[in-house]
Amino acid sequence: GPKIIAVANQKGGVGKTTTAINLAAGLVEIGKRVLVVDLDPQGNASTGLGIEPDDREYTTYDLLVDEVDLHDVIRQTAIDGLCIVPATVDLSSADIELISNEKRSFLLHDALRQTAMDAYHWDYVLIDCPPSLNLLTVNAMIAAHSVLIPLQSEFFALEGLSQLMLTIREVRQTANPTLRIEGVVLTMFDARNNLSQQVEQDARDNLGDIVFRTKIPRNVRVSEAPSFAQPVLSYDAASKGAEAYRQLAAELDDNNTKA
Amino acid sequence: GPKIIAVANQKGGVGKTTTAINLAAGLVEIGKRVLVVDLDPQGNASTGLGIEPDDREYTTYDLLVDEVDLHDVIRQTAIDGLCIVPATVDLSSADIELISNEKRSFLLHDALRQTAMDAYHWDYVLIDCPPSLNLLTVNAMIAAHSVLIPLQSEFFALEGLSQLMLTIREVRQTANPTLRIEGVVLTMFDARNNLSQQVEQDARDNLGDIVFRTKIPRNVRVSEAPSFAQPVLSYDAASKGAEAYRQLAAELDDNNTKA
Ligand SMILES: Nc1ncnc2c1ncn2[C@@H]1O[C@H](COP(=O)(O)OP(=O)(O)OP(=O)(O)O)[C@@H](O)[C@H]1O
Ligand SMILES: Nc1ncnc2c1ncn2[C@@H]1O[C@H](COP(=O)(O)OP(=O)(O)OP(=O)(O)O)[C@@H](O)[C@H]1O
Ligand SMILES: [Mg+2]
Ligand SMILES: [Mg+2]
Repeated sequence: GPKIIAVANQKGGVGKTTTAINLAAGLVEIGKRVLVVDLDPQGNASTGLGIEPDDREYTTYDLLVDEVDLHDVIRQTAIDGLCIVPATVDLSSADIELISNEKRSFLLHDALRQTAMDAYHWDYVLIDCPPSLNLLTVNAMIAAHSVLIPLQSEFFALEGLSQLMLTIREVRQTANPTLRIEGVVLTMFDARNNLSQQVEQDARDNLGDIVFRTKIPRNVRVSEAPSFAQPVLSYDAASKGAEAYRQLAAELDDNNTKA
Repeated sequence: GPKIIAVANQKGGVGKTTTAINLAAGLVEIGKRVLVVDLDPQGNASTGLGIEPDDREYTTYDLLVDEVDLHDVIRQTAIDGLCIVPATVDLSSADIELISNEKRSFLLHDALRQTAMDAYHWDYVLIDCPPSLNLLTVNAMIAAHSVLIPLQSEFFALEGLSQLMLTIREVRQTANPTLRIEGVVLTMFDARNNLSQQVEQDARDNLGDIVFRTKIPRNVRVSEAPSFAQPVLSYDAASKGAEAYRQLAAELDDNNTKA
C-alpha cells in the first residue's frame, strides 16, 4: 500500500497546507501517484488544489463516518496523478459528534486501508492536519506511517515542538507502534534574518538528522499560488519556492526508497 | 467593569498572540490597566509576557473549572498595569472533559464577572484564542463584549473570514446578544507586496469601517521580541511594529471612549 504521511503541527500558520500541496505536486513531478486528504475544517488544501467551496458534496467527514463510495469522495485535481479528498467546516463537529464512537480514533486508519483503495495505486497519501492536537490530528497520526513536521523559522514555532513530539510518542505507545517522524522541514526561512538562522541552529542541534537538508525559503510566489488554485510548482515553476519543494520531494522520496 | 475583547481567528498564525500581547502593552502605555487571558494550550502569550513554562502552577484551566483564588491565577508581568492568566497544555483537554458540564460555554463569562475581579479595576481584558472554533473560542466569545479579528494579509486568511463571521453571528443569536465586532486589523502587511494590497482592498470593500485604519506591518523586531519575553513596545520601542501597535491601541481606545 501507499506510504501515509501526516503533515502536522499544532502551531498555526507554519506551512502545513502549503507543504502538503507543494510536496504532493513535487512527488507527482517525479512520477508518483499522490492522494492529499484535507483533514482541516478550514479546507485550505481543497481550495489550494482547485476544489471550489461550493463543490464539496462529499468530504473527509463522509470518508470518516459514512459508507461512502470512494469515487464520490476522491476528487481529481488539475494535475494528473494528484487527487484530493476535500474538506468543509462539517469536520469541525467531529470531536463532539464522535465522542461515543469507540473506534473514533481509528476511523481514518480504517478508511484509508479499505480494499477499494487498492485500485488507485497511490504511492503516497499526505494528510493535511488542522492547527491542534485534537481528535482529527490523532486520527491522522494513527492512520499514518510517519509525521512530517513543518517548522516555521520563528520563536513561537520552536516552543510548540516539544509538545508535538510528546503527542507523537504517546500515539506510538498507545495506538500506532510503528509511527515514526518522517522529518522536520524548516519553512518560511529567510537566510538574511538572525531568527531564522537561530531556529535552524537550534533545530539541527536538538533534532539532528530528522531535520531535512532542504529548507523552504520565504517566497511571495508561494503565498500567491493558492489564489490561482495551483501549487507554486505550476503557478511559477522557476520560483525559489517551487525549486525548494522539488528538492524536498526528491529528498523525501530518496529517504523512502533507500529505507 | 472592564471591556472584554476576544482576539480570535481560527486561521493559524495570523498574529492573534502577537496582537494580544502588543495591544495590551500599547493600552498600558496610555494609562490603562489590562489583563490578558491566555486561552490557548500552546501558552504563547504566557511565554511572550515572561511567565516561564515551568512557573505556571495555576492557569486559565483552573480559572475555568476550579474554585481558585484570583491572587494565585492572575500573574504580574514585568510591565506595571499588565497582568496575565497563563496557560498550559492542560487546556487542550477542556473540550472533552467539560462535555457533560451544562454551563461549559459560560465558564469564562462567569469567571471574569466574579465579584473578586472588581478589586483589580481592569480597563480592558484581552483573551488570546487558539486557532480553532472549539469550546475554548466559544467561551471567549460568550465572555467578551466584542471580537478583535487579526487578518493576515494572505489569501488563505481571507478565505476563513466568512466562517468566523458566521460563528460570531451564531454566538450572538444563541448565547451573547450584545457581542459585536471590535474590528479587523490587517497584520504582517507588506506595502510592497501585491497580495497584501489586494487583501486590504478586499477587506475594506467587503467589511468597510470595521477594518481598523491602523495596519500592522511585517517587521522582524515583532517576531524577535517574544524570545526576550517582552512586547515589541519594550524590546524595540522605536521599531515600526511598536509604533503600529501604539497606533492601534490609540485607535481602539478612541473607538471605545467615543462610543
Ligand atoms: N515559503 C513560504 N513563503 C511565503 N509564504 C508562505 C510560505 N509558506 C507558507 N506561506 C504562507 O503563509 C501562510 C501560512 O501557511 P499555511 O496556511 O500553509 O500554514 P498552515 O500551517 O497550514 O496554517 P493553519 O495552521 O491555519 O492550518 C499562508 O498564507 C501561506 O500562503
Ligand atoms: N507584524 C509582524 N511582523 C513579523 N512577524 C510577525 C508579526 N506578527 C506576528 N509575527 C510572527 O508570526 C508568527 C505568527 O504570529 P502569532 O503566533 O502571533 O499568530 P497566532 O495567530 O497567535 O498563531 P496561532 O494560530 O498558532 O495561535 C509568530 O512567529 C510571530 O512572531
Ligand atoms: Mg493549514
Ligand atoms: Mg497564538
